[in-house]
Amino acid sequence: VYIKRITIQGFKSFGSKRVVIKLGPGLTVITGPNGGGKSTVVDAIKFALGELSAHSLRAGRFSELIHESPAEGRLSSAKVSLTFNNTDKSLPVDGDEVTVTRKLANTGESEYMLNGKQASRNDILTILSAANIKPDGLNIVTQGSVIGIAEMNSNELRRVIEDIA
Amino acid sequence: VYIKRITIQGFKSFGSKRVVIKLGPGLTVITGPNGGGKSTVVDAIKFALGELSAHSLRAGRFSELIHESPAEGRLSSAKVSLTFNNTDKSLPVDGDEVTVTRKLANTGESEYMLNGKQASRNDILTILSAANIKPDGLNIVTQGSVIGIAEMNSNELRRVIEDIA
Amino acid sequence: ELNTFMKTLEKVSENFRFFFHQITGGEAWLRLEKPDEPLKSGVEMIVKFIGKTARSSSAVSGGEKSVAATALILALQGLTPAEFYIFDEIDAHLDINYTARLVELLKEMSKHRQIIVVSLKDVIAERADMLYGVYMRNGVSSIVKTSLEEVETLVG
Amino acid sequence: ELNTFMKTLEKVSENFRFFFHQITGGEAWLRLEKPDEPLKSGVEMIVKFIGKTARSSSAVSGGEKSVAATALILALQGLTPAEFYIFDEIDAHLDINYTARLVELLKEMSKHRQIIVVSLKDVIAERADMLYGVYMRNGVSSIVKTSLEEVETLVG
Ligand SMILES: Nc1ncnc2c1ncn2[C@@H]1O[C@H](COP(=O)(O)OP(=O)(O)OP(=O)(O)O)[C@@H](O)[C@H]1O
Ligand SMILES: Nc1ncnc2c1ncn2[C@@H]1O[C@H](COP(=O)(O)OP(=O)(O)OP(=O)(O)O)[C@@H](O)[C@H]1O
Ligand SMILES: [Mg+2]
Ligand SMILES: [Mg+2]
Repeated sequence: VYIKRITIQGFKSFGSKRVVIKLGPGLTVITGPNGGGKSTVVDAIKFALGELSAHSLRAGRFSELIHESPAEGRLSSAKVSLTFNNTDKSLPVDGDEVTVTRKLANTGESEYMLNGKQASRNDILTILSAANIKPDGLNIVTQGSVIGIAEMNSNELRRVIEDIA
Repeated sequence: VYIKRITIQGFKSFGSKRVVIKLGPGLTVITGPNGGGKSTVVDAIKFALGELSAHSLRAGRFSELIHESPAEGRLSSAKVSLTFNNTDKSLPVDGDEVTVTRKLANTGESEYMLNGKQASRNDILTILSAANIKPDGLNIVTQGSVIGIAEMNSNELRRVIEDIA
Repeated sequence: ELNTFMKTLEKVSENFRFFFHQITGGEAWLRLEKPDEPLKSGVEMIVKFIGKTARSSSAVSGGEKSVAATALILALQGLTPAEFYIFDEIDAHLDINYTARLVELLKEMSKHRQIIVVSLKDVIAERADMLYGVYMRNGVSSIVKTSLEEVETLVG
Repeated sequence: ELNTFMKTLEKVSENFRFFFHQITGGEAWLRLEKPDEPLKSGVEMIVKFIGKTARSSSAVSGGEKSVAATALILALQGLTPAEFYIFDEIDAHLDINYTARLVELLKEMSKHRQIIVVSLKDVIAERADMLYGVYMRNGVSSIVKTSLEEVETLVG
């Protein structure tokens, strides 16, 4: 299972115009100037995977995840969808594609969808965990955190090994 | 007051041969491959200024600050001297140059010297504080810590302002 | 219980050694801090760069830590089905040599797993199967599929 | 007591605004989180990059945080006699544009205070008054005064 498509609308620096990023199974590189929105794409992925901590999405409060800019003012919601290629059937869902969607309203409430139908966060997390996909997995290394991984203390590293045992 | 000379011997990656780095009042750049010893020069400066935490010198224990390599084995002591240009007399010591030296024996004991004469750590710290020089000053930004400074919480930032008020 | 843990530790250590050697030519392994208390003991990451003494990964340089951490992450994932990696500027503290070796390895790995890398360096961008440029106008981000020449104009 | 604090806060905020504007062209300032409790209130760092909304410095990008932090450090030192700065790879997350503006400012500042910078980037090394190359042989570091051409051979 890999990510085929990321759709972002109104999430942090992305505005009201829907942005679609198509991805292949190989090496995709995202580049561009400082402050452009590269790490926001990484935040968007974690958000769609069910991340609950605003801090780990680099925001003070959840409401700061909704787009605000001089050009568009403050939007009323943020929405991110992730479409997985599921031809290897590692996700226990019918079909070759599985799409998870999360929508955040300015009330701070999140709604989740699975292939377009409303679902609970737990349903989504359970399905994703079948392929060991989680918002805080070690396979997602956020900016500035790589050096800290080599500085992990010996108890933390033990827990990491226990997790996958 | 600025640093005119750094002398390093047996401190971390620097071996038994004494290394002297002459510095001017302008812009000095230190470059070179990964793992060469650039940040060790920064550690050496903090060490000579009286740093007490092995962790903030990126070592597990103080004994790891003494050089050990296949070529030279494990040395018995580490020594770093810093010579300041004191023509502006910001350091309350006679003479145009002031040299602080710290020597670490493999017992873990440190000895300090001021212009070649034995001194206590407190003497040295008091003299340096006249020019607001301290081992953990914000004017020394260690590798990987710059992003964290922008993430300082509001109480930490208040304390920083109070310190210099 | 203990057996599964020890087997997993062994396997991750082997993978860690393999990936670390791929990038640096040196050796690396995991070991129990207190071998006589396997049920409770912490686990240490040991790295030995060519020509240097073996040390804990927390005592090496910034670039060396980046390399050790990357080797560990690749080593862990080998044991789980998670099929994708996302690395956001893991090359920030790497010199030209290690950046080139890193991208070599990631390119190789990308034959088996999806790898998404955020980087400011051309030497990484030029190896991409797909390259995206992200930039901002009036405070709003947009993204464009691009080639390396085009990126030069984006970043200026 | 409170007066000295408020005066210092005002002064640092002004310096912060100046240095931030030098590097980015945008605006920045410090403010009390709870203005009605000046004796206890925390202090916030606010940055407004060109064309963007004003935000707390902890909500901006990695490169933008590096720039904000550098501006703050320069702003603090203006008020104390400490005459030297040591920056170890503060440019790690900066793109070409911000790296060039940063080194411009550091070069300017180095007329009044000593600045020691550790960097892997040529664009910084080439502005140095003195350039040192540090490298290792058999696990022992040595340092050599060098010029930019020579560094190319050192790093390989
Ligand atoms: N709610 C929001 N609305 C609009 N913009 C936002 C919002 N939250 C954060 N931003 C802005 O998004 C911008 C992009 O941040 P991001 O971290 O993605 O940049 P980046 O491309 O990773 O840059 P760098 O190369 O410096 O790491 C920042 O300038 C930040 O201020
Ligand atoms: N006691 C010691 N004896 C010998 N070498 C040591 C000692 N302690 C640490 N080292 C080694 O010193 C080396 C240099 O580290 P340093 O952090 O100075 O490198 P650097 O030039 O800053 O590299 P980078 O560009 O990756 O940040 C490391 O490889 C580390 O393992
Ligand atoms: Mg980023
Ligand atoms: Mg370093």
